[in-house]
Amino acid sequence: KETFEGHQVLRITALNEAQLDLLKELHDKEQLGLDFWMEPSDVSLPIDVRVPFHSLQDIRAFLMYHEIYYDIMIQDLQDVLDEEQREMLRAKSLQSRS
Amino acid sequence: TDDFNYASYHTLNEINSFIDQLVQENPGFVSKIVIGQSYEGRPLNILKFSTGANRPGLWIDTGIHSREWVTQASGIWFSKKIVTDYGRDAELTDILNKYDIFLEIVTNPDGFQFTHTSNRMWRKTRKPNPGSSCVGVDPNRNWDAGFGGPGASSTPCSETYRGPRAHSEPEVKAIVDFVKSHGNIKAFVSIHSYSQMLLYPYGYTKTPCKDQAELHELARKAITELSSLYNTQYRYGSIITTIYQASGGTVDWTYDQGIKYSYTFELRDTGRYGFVLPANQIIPTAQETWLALMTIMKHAKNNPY
Repeated sequence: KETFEGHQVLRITALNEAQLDLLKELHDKEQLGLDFWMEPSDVSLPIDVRVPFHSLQDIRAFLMYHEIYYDIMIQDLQDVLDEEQREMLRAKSLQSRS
Repeated sequence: TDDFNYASYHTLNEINSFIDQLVQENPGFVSKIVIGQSYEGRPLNILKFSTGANRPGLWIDTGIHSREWVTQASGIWFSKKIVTDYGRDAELTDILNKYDIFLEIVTNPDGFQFTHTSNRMWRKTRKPNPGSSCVGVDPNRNWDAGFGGPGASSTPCSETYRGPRAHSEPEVKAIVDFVKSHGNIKAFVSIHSYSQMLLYPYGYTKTPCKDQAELHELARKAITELSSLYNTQYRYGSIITTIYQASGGTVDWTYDQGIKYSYTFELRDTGRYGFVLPANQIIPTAQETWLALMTIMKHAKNNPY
């Protein structure tokens, strides 16, 4: 099962068309392994992207260099997925007990 | 199905057992139709809620993008809501006395199974792409509506890969064949997550669809109803103006087939959890979405065309 340890989901805000274009270019760089949860489309909409651990440093540097604002939406995706699995197991165990 | 845990996420096997149980508990009202097979050979199950023969149909699908787990979970809740409310809720009873409801809970079963066994973040189908190591097609870019245009990728490794040709994916083709052979579907709602939006055609062109004014007003009413429960705020409008250009989308195709009331939902949230929405939000999400679905279904019933 693929794990997502260290993967972060970033919420990026493009302030203008130039920044948006830069983010669209990022979209095409397959080697970074980015997974866009919300694609770059319009400056009025946020861009959410899952960044694998191995690309985090590059992406942060890229965003900072181009003065593109971002927030960390999910600090470590695997933590959230582990909690999701625990919750499913808890629910199943309650169900079987009842 | 009274004891089923609607507030938890479930595996494909559990959902299929639930479907069979719901059918068994409601003979003569609920039936299961297998409209085809997925690439990996899984049945494409739809639930039919019907109280009489030869009725026009209302379609709802969830889970065409497999990682959007809150949608399949909401689909389960909708199915139980329909059997619970029929005969009790006057409006739903009235709808079901004139229309059949078709509900496909797991529209992309191979992808959904894969999210449980191998990769929780899987979105596409699971059909291999010849000449590429990347698997799968985006089933919401695979429809014959502006197929291959901007807003879909021609690269198999992309999450929005459109596929080699329109309706190449058996999960898509099965719905196409069903809709065409039925011939009398009056509303078609395809449910996704996330970003809290209610969208109508088109996604592939900026040209407004001919029913834009009516669809826009109905969307406004639907999201007003939706927000009345938990104050969840939705945006609404055509796909291309509200979210982004997307070609080969489901509801663009259904609209072009003459199904006027064609909508796409993007359920909760707006970006705290995204695709990994905590299970304690399943029921509130389904409840509020149901209010919007009822608004659309009532409107379709009251405005025959």
